[in-house]
Amino acid sequence: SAHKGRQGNRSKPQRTSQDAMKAAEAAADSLGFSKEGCKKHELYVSFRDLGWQDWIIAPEGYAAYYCEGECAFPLNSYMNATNHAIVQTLVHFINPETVPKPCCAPTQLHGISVLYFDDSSNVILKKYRNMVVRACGCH
Amino acid sequence: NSSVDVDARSGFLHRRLRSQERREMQREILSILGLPHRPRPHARIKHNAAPVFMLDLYNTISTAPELHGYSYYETALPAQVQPAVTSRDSRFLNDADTVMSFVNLNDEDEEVLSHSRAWQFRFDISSIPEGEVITAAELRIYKDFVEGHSDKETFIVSVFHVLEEPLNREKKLLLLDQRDAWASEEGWLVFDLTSTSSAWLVRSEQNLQLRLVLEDSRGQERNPHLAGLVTSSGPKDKQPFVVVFFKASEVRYRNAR
Repeated sequence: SAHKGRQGNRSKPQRTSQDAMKAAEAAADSLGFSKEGCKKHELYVSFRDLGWQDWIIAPEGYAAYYCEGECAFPLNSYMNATNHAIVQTLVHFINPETVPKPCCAPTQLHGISVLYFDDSSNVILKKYRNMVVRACGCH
Repeated sequence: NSSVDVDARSGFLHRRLRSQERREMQREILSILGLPHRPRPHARIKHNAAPVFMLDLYNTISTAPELHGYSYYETALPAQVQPAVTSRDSRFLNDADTVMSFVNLNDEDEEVLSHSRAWQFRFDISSIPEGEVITAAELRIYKDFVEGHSDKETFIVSVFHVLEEPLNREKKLLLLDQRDAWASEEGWLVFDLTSTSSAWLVRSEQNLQLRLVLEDSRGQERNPHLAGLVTSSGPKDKQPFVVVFFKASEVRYRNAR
């Protein structure tokens, strides 16, 4: 919660916020939190390995990716964190029992198309939206 | 307990799935595809005209090949007659959520009627899921080059919908589409079935019974083989098929799992 301060003390909340950030980073280090930030990881789903090539014509498989990593200080810009995620990270440090850390999740998804046979030997080409992770971020 | 192996070159983690995990993953992927079980198509249809055409459509929309990977199918295909995707098909494809091809269910004896020179086809489009709207539908018939005709000789190819099939009565036919074909022409003839297939979807009992009639320039009914038209008894890569483009009429959500 923000308190109204006197005009002469305007820079004080900023300093307090920076101090809180530093303290939180130090706390995170001392608690041994993972340094691995939220990022995109490779996840390849291979239809060939599943032995599905008798009915899936294309693709052979697809790079789906997944998001994993710590949404902790510092929430650098590469993490693509929302403003709320930054606030939530701070509040989490103040009250970790009540407020969880932000989640590392997809922020941008793309579609793929799959071409396959059905039981009647008809062929189906279907567009699946939001199947491939393009970017991850803290929410 | 599963084996873990780190590929130093790629930096990717590879892990062999246990059989239970494998079954669960297959179940999840089938659920996303909207399939109740793993389909079991006939093994001998892979090089038929319809799958080749559909692969052509797939390649048209696969603008980012690095995301899709390449199918063994693309490299395994012999030099076949490609039922090429037209600009019209590309337009339909952009609007569609799903495209399906349908095989002719009539066997050779049924296809070529004994009492007539006409050919008859049957396509079952009832497997189109509910809530889908047909945006376009085409019957594709291959025409070979035929020798012994003048280059300027033309034929009229007509496709009819068989409206009734009462015993010992003449069938009622509705003309769906018609086009001229040169004797020297070679390639796929495309007939528009859009409005009729939408009606078939509502009244599935009519079940896409089609009749193809060939006339020469004097209006005489002739055997379609004479103009080089290929039936289901012809080469696999030239067999007739129907392709339907459709769009989901509403946003559908999968059940929470």
